Amino acid sequence: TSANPYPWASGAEAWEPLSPELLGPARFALDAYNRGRAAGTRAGLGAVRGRVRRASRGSLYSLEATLEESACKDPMVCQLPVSKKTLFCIFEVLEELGKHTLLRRDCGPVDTKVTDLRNETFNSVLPLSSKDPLPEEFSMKMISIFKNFVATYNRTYESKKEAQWRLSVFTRNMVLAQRIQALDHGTAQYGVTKFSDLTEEEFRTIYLNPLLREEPGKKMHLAKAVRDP
Amino acid sequence: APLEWDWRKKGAVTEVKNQRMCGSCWAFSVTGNVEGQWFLNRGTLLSLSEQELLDCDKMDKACMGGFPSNAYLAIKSLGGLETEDDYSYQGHMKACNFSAKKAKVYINDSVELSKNEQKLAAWLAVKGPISVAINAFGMQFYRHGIAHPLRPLCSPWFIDHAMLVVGYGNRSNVPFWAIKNSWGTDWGEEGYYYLHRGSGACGVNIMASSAVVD
Repeated sequence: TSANPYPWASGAEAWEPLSPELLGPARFALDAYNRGRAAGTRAGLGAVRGRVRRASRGSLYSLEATLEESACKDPMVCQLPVSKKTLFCIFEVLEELGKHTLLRRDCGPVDTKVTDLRNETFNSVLPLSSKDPLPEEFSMKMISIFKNFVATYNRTYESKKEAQWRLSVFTRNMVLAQRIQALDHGTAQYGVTKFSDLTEEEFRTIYLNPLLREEPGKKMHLAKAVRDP
Repeated sequence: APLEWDWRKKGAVTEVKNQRMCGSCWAFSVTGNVEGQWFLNRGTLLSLSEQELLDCDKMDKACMGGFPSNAYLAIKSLGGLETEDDYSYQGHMKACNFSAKKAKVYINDSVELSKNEQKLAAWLAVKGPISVAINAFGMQFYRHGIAHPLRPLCSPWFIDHAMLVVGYGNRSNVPFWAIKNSWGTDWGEEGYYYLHRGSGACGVNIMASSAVVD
């Protein structure tokens, strides 16, 4: 897949809360996740949001979902009421001629402590749902950070429309960076970088190397281990 | 392996370069490795040409991506690498303009390295910087510090970016790899990415390799 060079012109890539259109791919992703799991241990869908990119032969759905699953794998052993485990998942589902294919499934447990902290951060600073109107204070703050970004990295945009689009991408990216921050176990800091006005697809297409995940490279022979001199 | 190691302090690493709007990380990862191997075996640090690989390595796909393993073969079959000054970076593919007369370095072979991070550290300390490829999850927004993304978010099976490991150590008891990137010095820590060491974070141990200079 290649990035749409003028995404601000189509507006087709906005993240949306679960809509009837996203329901099918979300259910398919959930079924794929639950495949092989015994009844009673299957996960259920929590919050879902997603976006769709359409091509001539099909559509690519990118979904972010929370899944709730029972922390108890064996109901015969777990007598006490068991708590639920929350997972955060990223799915990519390709729909071609009515057939779904799961291209990506990245799921990880969301630590309750982390979730609470993250929600607190998001609720106080960043509204999560793209449908919620942005609080005025937040919008002003984002515009100010975006202006700084534009000046720092010497960005120029072709039109006001593109600048507006880039601001919305930048804002979404700031939310995403906070999420990545909350889910990082190390000491790394995530935030504004020179790539902050690019969509994930643009960034992947322009700067990364998709071949590495698609094909095996030429086989090389193994190096001999080094010895302590 | 020693507790820490940094080839930058020993003069084996050239300045951070910038691949610009081109998926040529594989070429930068390989030239960085060959620069280190040449320095360690011949004592001279030369900045080598990625553009030569973009234009002349027909097994790879220039700005659309490539493999370090293919690039080593291309360098071998072409007859070496020219320097950055002689064959400068353009950020897009052009006709191959390699001249064997201008080649300043050669390689004899290439090897795949262990997936054990302790053994990788030992190899690095003795032999030089290592070409690696990782899952670049989160790097779009990375500023500084030691990245350690949740494993399911940074799966070793979704490798999509090649870089160069130049050292390792610990910061406040957190073990890290120091990794040279090719996105310019205005990204990360002066162009470097620090990634957790010892947990297979983002698949850093999956595709480690090096050229061999005799």
